[in-house]
Amino acid sequence: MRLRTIDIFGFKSFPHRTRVEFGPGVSAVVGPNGCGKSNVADAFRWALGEQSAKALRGDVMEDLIFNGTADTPPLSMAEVSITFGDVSGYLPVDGDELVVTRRMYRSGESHYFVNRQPVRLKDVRDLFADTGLGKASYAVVEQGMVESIVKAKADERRAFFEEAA
Amino acid sequence: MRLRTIDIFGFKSFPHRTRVEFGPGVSAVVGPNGCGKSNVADAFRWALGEQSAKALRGDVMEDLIFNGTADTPPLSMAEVSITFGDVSGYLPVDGDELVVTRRMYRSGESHYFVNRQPVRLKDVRDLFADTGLGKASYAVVEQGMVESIVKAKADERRAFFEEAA
Amino acid sequence: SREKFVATFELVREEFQRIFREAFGGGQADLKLQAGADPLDAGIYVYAQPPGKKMEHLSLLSGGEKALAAIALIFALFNARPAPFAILDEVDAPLDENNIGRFLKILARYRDAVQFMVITHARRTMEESDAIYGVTMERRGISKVLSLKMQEVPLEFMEVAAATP
Amino acid sequence: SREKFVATFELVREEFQRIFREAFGGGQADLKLQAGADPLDAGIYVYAQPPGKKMEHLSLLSGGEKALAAIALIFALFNARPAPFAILDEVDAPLDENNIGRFLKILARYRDAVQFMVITHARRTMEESDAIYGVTMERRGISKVLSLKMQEVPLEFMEVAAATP
Ligand SMILES: Nc1ncnc2c1ncn2[C@@H]1O[C@H](COP(=O)(O)OP(=O)(O)OP(=O)(O)O)[C@@H](O)[C@H]1O
Ligand SMILES: Nc1ncnc2c1ncn2[C@@H]1O[C@H](COP(=O)(O)OP(=O)(O)OP(=O)(O)O)[C@@H](O)[C@H]1O
Ligand SMILES: [Mg+2]
Ligand SMILES: [Mg+2]
Repeated sequence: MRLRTIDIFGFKSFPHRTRVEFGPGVSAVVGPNGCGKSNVADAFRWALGEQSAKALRGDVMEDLIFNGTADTPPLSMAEVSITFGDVSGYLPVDGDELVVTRRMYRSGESHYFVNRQPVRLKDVRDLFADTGLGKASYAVVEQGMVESIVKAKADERRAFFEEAA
Repeated sequence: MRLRTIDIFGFKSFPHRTRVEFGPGVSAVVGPNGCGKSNVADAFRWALGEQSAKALRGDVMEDLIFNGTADTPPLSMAEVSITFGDVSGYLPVDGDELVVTRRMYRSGESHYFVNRQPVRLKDVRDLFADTGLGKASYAVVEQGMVESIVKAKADERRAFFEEAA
Repeated sequence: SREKFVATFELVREEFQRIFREAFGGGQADLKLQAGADPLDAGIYVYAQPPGKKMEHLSLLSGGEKALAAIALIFALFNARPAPFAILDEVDAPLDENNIGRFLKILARYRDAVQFMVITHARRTMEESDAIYGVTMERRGISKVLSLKMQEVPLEFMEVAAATP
Repeated sequence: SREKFVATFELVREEFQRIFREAFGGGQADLKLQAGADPLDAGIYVYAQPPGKKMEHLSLLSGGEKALAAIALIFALFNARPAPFAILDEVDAPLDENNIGRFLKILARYRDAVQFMVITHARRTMEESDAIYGVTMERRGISKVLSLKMQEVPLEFMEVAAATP
């Protein structure tokens, strides 16, 4: 299973359709403070079903929709799609490509799609259950949180191990 | 009031008498990971009366006494002295120099001295009460904590303002 | 007393607004006491608006923006009651080169009134300090402090990056 | 199930011990399940002993040592269940140049099995990546993503330090 692209539109500081393509190996993401690097990581976690606005540095989910700048009006919707390739044999889907999409309006309710077909959050969760990309994932280390896995209390640390089991 | 020297002996990774002298302006402290830079900052806070071992990254106060290396035996005592100059008119002491010393044995109880005369912790606290170097001091920003003053809850943030009032 | 606290709060608030604009090269910031509460109990809320962006809750700021806002607040507290001495432990770690430059410009303004001990891995911070102390562990586990000139600083004490072309 | 959890725990423990020694160039580390508790409820304790130092509670380690130990643990979890994709947001920020080098050496070993998105300010991490994406805000408040070659990376995206002479 390979990550191909992350498409961001209306999420946080991305008011225009933006595509980030990934090749094999290590892709470095660089840029000055406040330009939107961590927002790309947030977009990935949100699309895979993250339910807590606080975990994405917002107060409420609505904070995640582009709220405008000095000269650009706010948007009313946020949408992120993640495209995975070489999924056959890894995930229970037809074909070799999988596109997971999450869309949310200012009203706050989210809609999920797999290969453009509407699904429930639970379906997205089940799809990724055994991939290590689940809820308590050690695969996404947030900014400033690298030490939290060692600073965590012994029982909090269990969640990472259960994810790996 | 000026800081002149910090003398460290037996505190954390300093088994030998070590003196750090300070001049005016900015003194940069540099060195590889784990060499003892933050331990110097801990020594300063400890000498001024810090009572929480956890705030100094230990479990119990005894963790702060040099506990040995592969080839050097542990010590049974830790002592830190801080020398301030130009204190007349700033602090209620005779003369122009002030030396604050804290000494602790493995039993855990601490002894405080001002200009080599034994005093109580309360005396040290009273001495520095109006200098901004008190308990909730904004004057010492620990590693990784620079954001804590903005991440703190609104009521926790009050402590910094009360220190400045 | 209540008057003293409110007077200090107002002073810190004004200073924070000024220093924030200098730190971010524009934008605005504010401090607010919890509405409806007694000033002696009220929580303190921080708002920040980097230049060209919307005024928002601090939690939406990036890691580097939060650190810079926190630095502005710490210096604002200094103005209310200047401690004679301060320790800053790697406050420049989340900052990019431009923001390290702004931080150092603000730091330089306090250099005559306050002595600073600044623990850092950033070359630019070392270059602009008045004195440099290297901490090493020539014998593993045992810290030693040496006074250094900039050209003597072993390069593994620093992290590599680069300044604006 | 209990057997599965214990088997995973043992695997992660062995890997952590191996990767820790590589990350620190020696020393040792260990993971322990809370004594006397059912493995399905037990807390997990982490012990670390950098080379030449005493085995101690993680809290006594330095900022950089904690980050490096956390990185070793995250890669150990990867060995138990390799997620196809991982995001590391500025995990190299607390590390000095030598430890960034060790981190990159470990990262390189997983490059064939796992795709990484590494958000960083460190030049060395950029130099050793397979692709570089720059995120900018040409129009304030609006993020844009560009694919870059190393020589095109604007220097203000990086922080300045220097490698071992
Ligand atoms: N809903 C939103 N609408 C518009 N902009 C937003 C929204 N949410 C967050 N932002 C902007 O995103 C910026 C933060 O971006 P991000 O955290 O990705 O920065 P970064 O590149 O990771 O920076 P650093 O190097 O400091 O960590 C903030 O300045 C904020 O203004
Ligand atoms: N009581 C003690 N006896 C001996 N050594 C100790 C004691 N307490 C802490 N140490 C040692 O001090 C080291 C940490 O030092 P410190 O936190 O000052 O490092 P640092 O220079 O700030 O590094 P970094 O750049 O990673 O922040 C640890 O490796 C630990 O072994
Ligand atoms: Mg970030
Ligand atoms: Mg440190």
